[in-house]
Amino acid sequence: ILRGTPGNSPWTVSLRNREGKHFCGGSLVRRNWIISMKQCFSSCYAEFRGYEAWMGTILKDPRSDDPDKQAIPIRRAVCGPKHSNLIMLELERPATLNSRVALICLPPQGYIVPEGTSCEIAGWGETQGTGRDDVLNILVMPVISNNVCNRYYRGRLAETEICAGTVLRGFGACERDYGGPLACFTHSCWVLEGVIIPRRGCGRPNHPGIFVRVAMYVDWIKKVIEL
Amino acid sequence: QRSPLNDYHRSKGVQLVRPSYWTQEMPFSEEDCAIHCTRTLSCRAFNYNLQSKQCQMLDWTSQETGTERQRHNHVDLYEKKDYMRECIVNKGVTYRGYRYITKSGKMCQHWSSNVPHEHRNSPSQFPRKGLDLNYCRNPDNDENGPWCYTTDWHTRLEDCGIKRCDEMECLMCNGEDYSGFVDHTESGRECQRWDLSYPHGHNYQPEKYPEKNLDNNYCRNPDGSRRPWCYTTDPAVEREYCNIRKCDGEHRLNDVEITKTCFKHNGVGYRGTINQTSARTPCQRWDKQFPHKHEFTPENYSCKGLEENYCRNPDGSEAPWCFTKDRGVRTAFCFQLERCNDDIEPEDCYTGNGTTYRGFVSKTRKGIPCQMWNTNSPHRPRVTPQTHPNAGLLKNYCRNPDGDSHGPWCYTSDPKVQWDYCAIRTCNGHAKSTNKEDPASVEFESCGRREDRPVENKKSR
Repeated sequence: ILRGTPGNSPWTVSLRNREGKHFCGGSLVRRNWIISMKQCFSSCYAEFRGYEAWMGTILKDPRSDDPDKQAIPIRRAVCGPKHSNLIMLELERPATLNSRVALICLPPQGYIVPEGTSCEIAGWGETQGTGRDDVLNILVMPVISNNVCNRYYRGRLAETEICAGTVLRGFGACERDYGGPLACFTHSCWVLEGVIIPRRGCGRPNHPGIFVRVAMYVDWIKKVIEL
Repeated sequence: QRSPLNDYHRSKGVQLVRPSYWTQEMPFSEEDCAIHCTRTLSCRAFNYNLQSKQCQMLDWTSQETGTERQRHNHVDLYEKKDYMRECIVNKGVTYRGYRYITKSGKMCQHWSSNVPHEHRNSPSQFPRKGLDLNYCRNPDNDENGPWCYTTDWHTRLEDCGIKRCDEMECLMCNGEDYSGFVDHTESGRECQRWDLSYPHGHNYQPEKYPEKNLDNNYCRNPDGSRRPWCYTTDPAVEREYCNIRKCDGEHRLNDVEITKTCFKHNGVGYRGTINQTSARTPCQRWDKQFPHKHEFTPENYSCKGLEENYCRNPDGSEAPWCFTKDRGVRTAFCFQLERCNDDIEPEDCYTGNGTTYRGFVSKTRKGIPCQMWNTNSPHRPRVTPQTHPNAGLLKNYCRNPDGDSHGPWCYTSDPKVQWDYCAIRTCNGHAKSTNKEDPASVEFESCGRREDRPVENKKSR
């Protein structure tokens, strides 16, 4: 996260490869289900043994005996509908919820977040010298309507995408934040409105952040969990 | 610090049986069983039951006729390597393989027979030399390896021409698919078993890397190193390369599709010209060592297309990556690269969200055949012709009984994929409809709450 500040985002998880290296973010939507970005994985049908989701700590490299850290193996993945860029990851066992690990709500199906709603992104990715590299960083940003956002993206924004952030240089998500949450505070709850996806560049001026609009896929998410 | 299991080849989840044969089971650890079997001359293998912690000593291996390998969740089969290898280590004195023909094609004479050639190497006189039937053996430490007396009156004995293990299989590229039997490093140290964490603790547990063939203590290359290696049984030397010959001729990656405009799987075959990371940081040239020093040079990785400063995946990471020109960022993924569409061609179209689709497509978007709606295998459906009688759930045709806004779907015939969307697209001019919940009526349950408090400054504390 560029220009973020260290903070607490108990639904943000760190996805770790088989060497234990953080490579993408994710969001805990059920005790045993995480949403992330499809590009983080080689295939929906890949072998997931050895991959883990870490949560419960804001440290990027917590000690192996950190009592707060929960490292839960990923059991399998389910890829989202075509062009969604989403992936659901099922955990081997449910996460233990506490003050450091919490679920994030899903929005109503098709819900359009009002412009100006205050949201935040979180991740352990690149800071490019704008913040602390060893902890989870959070950046608060307002939602921008697709109409307004399309002015910066020449009309290329899809209905399935949500735009948030600023047109100023040097703010936003960056490498290894992908898959993490765009969480917005509505109805007295933190709601997962977007998933961070890679764009060309980090913190480019006149390029607000673009995220997958989770509300367009809530029926799929619920179906994966239920079935 | 070598494990007695080093002498054994493990087959997970397998037990070896021979009809009407039974040996006493004893409660032991796997290593105790291995010690016991090694000390017992007639023992060639043992079944180890992980639940009861008992082993069953066997006088035969799976290479012998009349034996049967059976799947068993709680049993691992350990067989002495000397009986499993069809290659030799050093001069092959411990070779116990099943070859019985000399290098010129002559049949071997039985060691217990003195016809046509009389000799003194009888099995009864040398019970530890493994002089079974007429198999090639090296009871006298011959320089040329295992040999035998031949059944040809004119040729008393001849060597069998069995290759050394480090020469039998050669390496293609970096040897990432090497699955041979070499279990010593280039300096002669014995390898540590991959499934053990002593003398060296490590990350490469076989169960974490099922596709990397981390069998026993054989040399392997699970991490995209320059060539196969292993942890050693010497506590003072963590890991070393193994000396295995490289194949002659052109080296090419096996089973990897080369792509240029997009990447498939994890992008090992990507050969396009994108040379920036997803953050638009320029990539460092692979043949340069500045700003980052590294081993991923075009010379070391001749099959990985390390040209210029293009995004590549020489080490089997999650996606193509590169060293960056930014001193503070050593490596970064090129996630902005398009992933090739691996869906199969849609075979039909649907209108709306497809609830009225009554066509005959019965494959998922990945081409997996659908499961019949009225069967319980491989998946036990919650949506059935009984629960949704008006949804047209016939045979295994794709349908949308639950009004899924993303179109028709089905349970799949692949046990690992419960359900998926089908190889059908929306008909031209028919946009998808989405079911919208009323935001005003939504009530959230226990999710999305947190204690907002200042972050503890762990460092200063």
